[in-house]
Amino acid sequence: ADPCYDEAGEPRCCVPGLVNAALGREVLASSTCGSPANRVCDSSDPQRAHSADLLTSAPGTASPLCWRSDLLQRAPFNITLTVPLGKAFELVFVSLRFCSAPPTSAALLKSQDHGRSWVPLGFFSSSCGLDYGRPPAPADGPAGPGPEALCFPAPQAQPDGGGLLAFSVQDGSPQGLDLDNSPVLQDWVTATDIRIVLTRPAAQGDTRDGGVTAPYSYSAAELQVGGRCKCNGHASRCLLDTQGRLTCDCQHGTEGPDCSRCKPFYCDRPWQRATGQEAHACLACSCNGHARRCRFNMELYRLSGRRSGGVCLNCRHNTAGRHCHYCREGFYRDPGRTLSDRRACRACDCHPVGAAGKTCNQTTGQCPCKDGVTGLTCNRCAPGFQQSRSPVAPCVKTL
Amino acid sequence: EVMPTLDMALFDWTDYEDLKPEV
Repeated sequence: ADPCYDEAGEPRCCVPGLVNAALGREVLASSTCGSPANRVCDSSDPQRAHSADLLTSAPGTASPLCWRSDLLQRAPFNITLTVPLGKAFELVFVSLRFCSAPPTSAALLKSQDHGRSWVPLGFFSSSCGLDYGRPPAPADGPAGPGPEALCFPAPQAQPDGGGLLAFSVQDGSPQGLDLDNSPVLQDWVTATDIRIVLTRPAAQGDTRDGGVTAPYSYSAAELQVGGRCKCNGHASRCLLDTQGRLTCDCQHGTEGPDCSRCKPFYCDRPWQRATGQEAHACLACSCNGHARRCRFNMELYRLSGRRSGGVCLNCRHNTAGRHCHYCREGFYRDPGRTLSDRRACRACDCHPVGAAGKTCNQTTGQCPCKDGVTGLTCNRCAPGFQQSRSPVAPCVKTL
Repeated sequence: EVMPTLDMALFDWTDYEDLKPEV
């Protein structure tokens, strides 16, 4: 069964499955240990390289298991982890498991334009006001009508020495918003890139060896970005295109990496995101098989009661009109052929002398005849008339 | 009664040269 069409072949809303969008993606870390090599970390030795790609490799497939930052001798202790997802995803959650004590301050950001600009999704801190100038997140979500980046408690250190930073898109979103019908929620969950900024190690402020600030580092594994490939309800899966880029397998007459526009000939109504109630498929223009291109006209769409706004371009086979549904001047409909037949329109073929013009009746094919002339193409004298020698009055009354 | 089709050869184009269709 095709998830994008029902048993009757009618389009229906379809979405790709929930995946870890970060799995296998390259992670850009602002700091990674091992250059230069030290006792525990050597970037040139696969057995001792704690590279950032360990954050997104399949669980249990890599050794060592954890990424480690370089040793941080003094403030600022900011380390940035950036994961380009390759295309837009609709986020559900983000999590990062720490292999050592989790930071006491971190920020989670997203980009919707492949890293050109960033907006925060949430903050995590033991001192929200001091670190981010924000109050701790209210228990019942944001106070405003839309989603917003709230400041949550910093991840708790676990008995094994690690910790988990976890964020759900619902955490920053008011209750009751519905993804189908809330453009602000759709915007909130959409991301092409995820960035985690670790800003304060757990032990910062401790001193050892007579007041000298100890060097600190971050160590983490399993960066997960749970989400669905964003296809706006018009695809059930994403595939790699010929250039190796992740892209939606668009259905419903849509195209683009996110199925966010109608295919060129499918512009009989404006593009819309599919919802659970309505697939909002892009409809092909009705051109009776005589045109390959069409354009959308909003005025016609409104006048039609929001049903059809497509206008066929370059009607072929001697047809004309918004839907290539009548014959162009100098041609008439052959009643023996269907409108979609390539030869549905026949040339008028009006007689150069007997006809008063070259344009015939588009329905009957009758040419306009001069006085005393008859026939569909005006090629004979009417009864009671005979041919003259004058091309101006080719038929005269019989004496 | 079916009349014959117009015979182009019978027309005199002397005064209507500019109207004469190309054959």
